[in-house]
Amino acid sequence: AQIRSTNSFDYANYHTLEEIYNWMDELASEYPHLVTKEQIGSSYEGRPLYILKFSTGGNNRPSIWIDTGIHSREWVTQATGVWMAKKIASDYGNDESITSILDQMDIFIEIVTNPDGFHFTHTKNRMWRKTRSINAGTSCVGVDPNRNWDAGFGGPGASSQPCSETYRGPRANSEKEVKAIVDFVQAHGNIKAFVSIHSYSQLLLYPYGYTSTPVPDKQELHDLAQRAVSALSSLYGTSYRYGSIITTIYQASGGTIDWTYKQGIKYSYTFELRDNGRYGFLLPANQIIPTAQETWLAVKVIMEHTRDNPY
Amino acid sequence: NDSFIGDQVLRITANSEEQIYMLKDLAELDHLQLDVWREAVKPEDSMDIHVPHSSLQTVKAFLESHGISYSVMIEDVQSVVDHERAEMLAARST
Repeated sequence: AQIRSTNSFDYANYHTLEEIYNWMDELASEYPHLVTKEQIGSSYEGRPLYILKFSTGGNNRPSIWIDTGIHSREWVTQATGVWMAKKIASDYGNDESITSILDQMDIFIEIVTNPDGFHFTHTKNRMWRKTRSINAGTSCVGVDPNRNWDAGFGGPGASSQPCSETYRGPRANSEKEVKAIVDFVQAHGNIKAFVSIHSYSQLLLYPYGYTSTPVPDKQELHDLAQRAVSALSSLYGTSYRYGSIITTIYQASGGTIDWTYKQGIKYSYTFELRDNGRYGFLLPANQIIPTAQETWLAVKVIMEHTRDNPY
Repeated sequence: NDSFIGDQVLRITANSEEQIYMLKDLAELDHLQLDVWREAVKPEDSMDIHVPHSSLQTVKAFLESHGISYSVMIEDVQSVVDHERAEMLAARST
């Protein structure tokens, strides 16, 4: 479907990959001095990996990264990414806080981080989680891209079995979708906050997942998580837990934000959005906007803290 | 298309470390084709598992025989998927 305007777009519904990519084009054309669409690579099946860059100028400014939907079946995350991208664009010049952030920093959003998997969820298997890469010697397809990063890769909390939903892959960064982000982050070199968004179970987590050793910045990350969760809960009373991955949910090696933290990105967080176990990955579309609205409040707290605490 | 007719998502609550290990072992039995939606790390945590229709009897019998409590979180996964698809189609035509 051709998107006519990002104002008339139905944010309260789930959309296909093509619709989201068309919507990205439209957003970039409506906000030409703020938003650009960039390709950072291509997926295993050859689909483009797009990010939206929000920038008011400058060169290699300190930046904030947000990704949604690395696990393709977590549809509320991609939908939240779409809503947040529109919110950033429309708030610039109207909201003091966002204007101030964008006057000093750039924001990058990768809305469909796993496009092959996302397309597969829309066409063949709604419950698909992994990438769609072929694994040699087995008929089982795909790698869990949140176990494929070079941080404790191959350790406990990831599977060596290709048929498992948490298969780590043959080596770190084997997945093109992961490698594209790794290359982008390293080439950029000035990312200061990295927020990776998942669903479900209502959690805000910081590193580590692969070891129980606390991160050096634990107290600051913990306090910031507390403030972010408090802001989130203020809208609809949604209850969140927060803490390090390993102490709050489970041990997981090769995870995204463990890698980003090791790269020196202090403000590395991952969300698990709504709900708390009624619909799981099948969250009704009428909860998209409330989920996005409350998540936005927490993300904003993290972005403001990043702006106010340069390092 | 993959079909989820008769599949259920069970919300399982283990009341001991031992039961958590038992559930992890259960989830790794390939022939049951279980899909862990949410893991449990400590007793009283909820664990959500998507169970194909063909494995439901086996899994429920296992849980009941070991005294592990559970409830049905999603009665029929396919009906929820169908509802979601219908909503999307309706929105698109609107």
